[in-house]
Amino acid sequence: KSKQTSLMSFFKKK
Amino acid sequence: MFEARLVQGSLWKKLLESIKDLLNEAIFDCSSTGITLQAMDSSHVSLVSISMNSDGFDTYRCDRNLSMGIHLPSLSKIMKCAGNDDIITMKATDDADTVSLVFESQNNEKVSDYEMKLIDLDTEHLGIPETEYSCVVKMPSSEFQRICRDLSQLGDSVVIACTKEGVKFSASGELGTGNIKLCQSASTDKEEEAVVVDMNEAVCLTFALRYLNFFAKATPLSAQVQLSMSKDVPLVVEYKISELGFLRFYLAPKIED
Repeated sequence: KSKQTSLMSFFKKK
Repeated sequence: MFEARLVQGSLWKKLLESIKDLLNEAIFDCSSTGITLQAMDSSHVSLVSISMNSDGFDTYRCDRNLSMGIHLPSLSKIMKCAGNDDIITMKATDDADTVSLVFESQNNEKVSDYEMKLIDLDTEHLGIPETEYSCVVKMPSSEFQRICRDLSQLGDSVVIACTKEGVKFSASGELGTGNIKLCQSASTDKEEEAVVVDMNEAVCLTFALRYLNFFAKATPLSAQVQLSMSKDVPLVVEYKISELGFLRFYLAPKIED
């Protein structure tokens, strides 16, 4: 079973 | 004073249709170089990035940087009032709390103007690192739309496997499995119909079809779509907006639990 990741774990807030 | 006139006004209509189901609201950042937008969907799984260069507009003026908070379903409703062949002009004064939209028919016999309220928005901008992707696939946008739609019949996720021979889309679920394989085009006579794979390293990634189907709403914007992929980083789905710029969608991958 695969789990959806969040964009926040790849891109940092400016 | 901000004013952007686009003879090919249908591009605005298509752009709004592409994002209005994914985003409820967004800030249009206007500067002398053009209009940009960056916004994540409410679940923080996908991100929309738009860039429209001032050079691509028929008239463009922006004296002071302006951030317009816009309720997208409202703007989409107003854009629907424009004819497909209408020239669309967007205008705002520097401290405005509204934006004006003027639609002119090609023969100039009908001019409509609408004013829409802007909204206050606090949004966070994300820094997207410049990345060299392992695989970049260019393919007809209609083909991509069809594949996402078809595979949604089988499951919630699609596995995209890219090698130098081509790209394979697979889905599975309770009723069974489906695989769609596209080979790299042998000849590129018709650029719009070509499948081109630029690969440094093979990749195999899993993504939620629900979001890819949202992205595919941008199909009318461009005959081709570009998918950029690397292991364990967000997918980029890019549609060119004519001479104006681009609409990019970023989608976080699904990983093994």
